[in-house]
Amino acid sequence: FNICSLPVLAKLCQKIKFAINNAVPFKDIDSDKYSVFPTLRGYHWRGRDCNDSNKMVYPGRRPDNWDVHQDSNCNGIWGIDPSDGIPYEKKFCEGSEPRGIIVLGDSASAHFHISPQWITASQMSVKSFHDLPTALTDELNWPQLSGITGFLSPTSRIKEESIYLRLRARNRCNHRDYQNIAKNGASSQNLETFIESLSRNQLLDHPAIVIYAMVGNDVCSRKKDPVPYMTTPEKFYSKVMQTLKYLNAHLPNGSHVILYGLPDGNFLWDHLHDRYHPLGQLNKDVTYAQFYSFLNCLQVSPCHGWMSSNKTLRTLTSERAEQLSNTLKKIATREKFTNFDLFFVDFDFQEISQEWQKRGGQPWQLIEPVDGFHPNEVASLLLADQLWKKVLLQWPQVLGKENPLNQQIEQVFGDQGGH
Amino acid sequence: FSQGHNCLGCVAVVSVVEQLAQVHNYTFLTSMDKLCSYLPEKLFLKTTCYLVIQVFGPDIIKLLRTDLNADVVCHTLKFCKQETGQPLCHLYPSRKETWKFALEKARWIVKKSPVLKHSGND
Repeated sequence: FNICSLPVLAKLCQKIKFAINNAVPFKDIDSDKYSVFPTLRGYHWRGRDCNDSNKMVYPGRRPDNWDVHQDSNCNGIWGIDPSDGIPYEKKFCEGSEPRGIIVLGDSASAHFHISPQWITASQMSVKSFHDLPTALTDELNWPQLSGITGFLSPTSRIKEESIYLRLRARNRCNHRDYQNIAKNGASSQNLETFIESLSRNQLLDHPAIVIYAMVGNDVCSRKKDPVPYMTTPEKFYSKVMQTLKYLNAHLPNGSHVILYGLPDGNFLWDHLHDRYHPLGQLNKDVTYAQFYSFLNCLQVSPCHGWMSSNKTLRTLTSERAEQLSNTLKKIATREKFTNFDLFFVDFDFQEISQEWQKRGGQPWQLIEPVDGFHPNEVASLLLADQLWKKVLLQWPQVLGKENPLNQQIEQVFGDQGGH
Repeated sequence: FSQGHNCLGCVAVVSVVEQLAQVHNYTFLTSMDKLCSYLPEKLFLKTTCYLVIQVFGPDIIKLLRTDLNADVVCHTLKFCKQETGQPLCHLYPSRKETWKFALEKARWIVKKSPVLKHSGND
């Protein structure tokens, strides 16, 4: 039985399907790709629209007439200072080099998370399922808590903030300028199917920092023999170049693109295989090794290559991931584009694991407990911290300068209307 | 969603029903009812859950009462299928012989199930 076959729901289902497939908001009256609705690719995924009936008003654009009459870029700064007649946007943001943050990624960037409370009998209550509808309408992702574009306070006790919140703290004029163009199962090979959901106008908008973070699906598949399905370095090079050419044609001049490497997923098996999965904790009868084997048997594993008891296969997967990371490194050093500069940053799980251990944690606590695969909220924020620090140290121009007027913006505009 | 996802979903839900009963000393019926009561009304989640109980509940209860585990329940209800020449996928550990016996026993228990009769293989 398919609920969408009901005539009353057919149109609605079609609209939802379109939003999910194309990674554009379900509710977007002015079709500017920004929404006032949180889920179904709404403001959990990109800055909340502050006027959904005017397509020239959206986060990230250069202000229209210094936003004297309306907040055309939704950063919460508009109007004229009555004391001197200068528009606030001009006073606070002119020359501050505002910029947005955009991630092109997979389920890790979208922060895929299945709550362990949903499957743990001893922790189950009405409260534990409260956020299930939100999660379902965000494709089981939590971009609002992700390492790159998250805007809510972390649910775990961790002080690190997302890249977006750091950029916003650095310059309050960047408020609401985030886009999470990430999708479950995304890879260099299928990014072209939804990259057009990226919203940036070369003439009208501020430059952006784009993080290209396809960190797994080029080497991961659910197939019985995943090796033939892995992206080859040649194919990878060609698709990444295709994406970069697209970005060069759409990003405003002065943007930055950071290519994020692939991890060595061996840590998944190493840290989890003999631990109990949430379904096996009560009776001590299901370890991650068994859970992985079940997923592989059903051919539903998100990454057979790394989530496997077969050491040779895990090593092969890591070797291919390393080759693809080297391809990204090569592209970053050799290729030049007119509208952005290009950088490469490693996905260094080892480093964040050591940092976590210094704080008294264990490496397995950085992995999503239910799927045994994705980096969890803590890992995502530690990775964001690592990325921020590396960029700040090596290429500070990417992050822009600190806005000395941040405090004044806060005094006048408070929380700037929320995210 | 593939056949594999259906199987995974079934095994997870039946495991939760079984474990809720174990933790709180509920009957399997109460356990299923509790699980549905926890779900929000939004997106018809609660309604769908009660509908699922109505359709599959009686068979699940019969099978779980005979100490059969979630894997066996889901294979019997045909959410999990063993393709020809492929291994039998299971989450919980079990010996091959025990499996064969458990599945035969389970099939016999739900032999007269109207749901399985009407749904055929699907």
